[in-house]
Parts: sequence; C-alpha cells; structure tokens
Amino acid sequence: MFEARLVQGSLLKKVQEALKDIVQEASWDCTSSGLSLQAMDGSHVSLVQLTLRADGFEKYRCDRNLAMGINMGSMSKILKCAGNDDVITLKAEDTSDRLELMFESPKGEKISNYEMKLMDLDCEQLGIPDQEYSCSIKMPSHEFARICRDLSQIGECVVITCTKDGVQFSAKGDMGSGTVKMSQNLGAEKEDDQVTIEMTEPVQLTFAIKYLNMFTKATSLSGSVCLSMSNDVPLVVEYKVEDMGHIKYFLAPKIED
Amino acid sequence: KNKQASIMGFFSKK
Repeated sequence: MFEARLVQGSLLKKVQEALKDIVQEASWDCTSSGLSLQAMDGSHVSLVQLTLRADGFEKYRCDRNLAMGINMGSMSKILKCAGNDDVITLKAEDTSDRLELMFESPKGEKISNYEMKLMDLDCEQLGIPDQEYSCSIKMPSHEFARICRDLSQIGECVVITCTKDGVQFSAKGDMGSGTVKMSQNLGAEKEDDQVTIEMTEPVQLTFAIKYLNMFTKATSLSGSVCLSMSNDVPLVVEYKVEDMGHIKYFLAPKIED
Repeated sequence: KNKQASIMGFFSKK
C-alpha cells in the first residue's frame, strides 16, 4: 500500500507543471523515504530529477517500493481538477495498475476522487555523479526566468560566463545581440532577492535557451534558483520544493564541433 | 559551429 497526503496540494500541482513540458512519461518511484522521479526529455539533451521526502507529507506510507508509470499529460489534466487550497492524497495498492487521487477542499465540504491508469514503463535510469562545481550562482528565480525569456528573442543559444565579478548571459542572432549581467548582491533585504556567486574557477558554457525556458516553469515553486556549472559538464538548475525536496534540471552543453 | 551534446554522454547508465 502506498499513501501520501499533502496538505499544501498546490505544491504537487506546481511540481507537475514544472515537469510536464519536458517529460511525456515518467516513472514515479515510491519508497519509504519518499517520492522521486528521474526522466530525460525526448531528445536526451536534458534530465530532470525530482525528490519529495516522506517527512514533507502530513501522512506517508509505502509498504513496498513502487514504480508508477505515469503519463504526464494525464496527470496534469487530473491535478488541474484540484483547487489551489485543496489537500491532495495519492493512493495505490501494491499490485494495482491505477493511482487514486483525492482532493479535499480546506473546509472538507467537497471531496473529489479520481483514478488514473498507470503504464508499464521501461525507463532508463542514469547515475548522476555527486560532484563539486566550479561555480554556484544563486539568484531570484523570477530574474532567471526573465533573462531566459528575454534572450530567447535574440537567439537560440545562450553563453553563460561566470567570473568572480558576476555572471553574464549573452545571446546573438540575425537581428543583433543581447547581454545581461548579474553581479553579487548580498545587501538585499529578502534572502530570495540576493545574488550570490561562489567560484573556484571561471566557467563559460553554451546552452540551448529553449530548454532553460522549459526549466523556468518551476519558477513558482521557489523564490530563488541555483545554477551550478563546471566547464564541459551539464549545467544544474535547482529549485527547492519548500523544505521537502527539490527539482534539479541537468542540461548538456553545446560543444564545439 | 556548436553541436548539442547528449545528456547520456555525461551520466552513466545504472
């Protein structure tokens, strides 16, 4: 038996919105420690990894490890039926091919039950190495979203350059070029407004902006975003999911042919 | 000219 009850159901709605454009089908892995998911986009350029720890749920029970094959489009449709203030409960029997979703309004006067068919998925899981990065940049998530959106009008690629002075995002295309520089700003009143840069070695990498724009669908989950980079390895874009977990997006760089 | 790398080139299969 698997059962997970989340009082702040809007978090699950936001997580789903942050995943659905990148991943069409994914295996949601349920263990006693929590829910996790790892999936690549269809072109195998990016990978997303979600962790929601068991202790973040008001009630969590998982008697046996379960891999639920989920069509993300269907999951989105059903989660859209939940109100933003609803409590969401997920339930599945160990051998069932269905996931039950229950949405309770805050005062309990409305209870909706949905059932979603699960799929048999043969997902390839990749081992993500735990590594140190040359640069870690924390910045307001809405600023990162804005930069990605703005520069995607200029070109298809963004060059991210991180030095001790700051981080620079540049794009160029047929009509011209654009550059946005963010400098460290430790004086901001709110922690989410701070820009912090930790660097052991300067880094310059080039990425396809369309993937970064998809990652920014997670913006509403967290006030800040962390970018981790080292030369010649995938970029990590991490959003916290309150104090219960995270979504990490990995994006392979463009390399010289 | 830059070429898009695959994420699978960086992470090993489990």
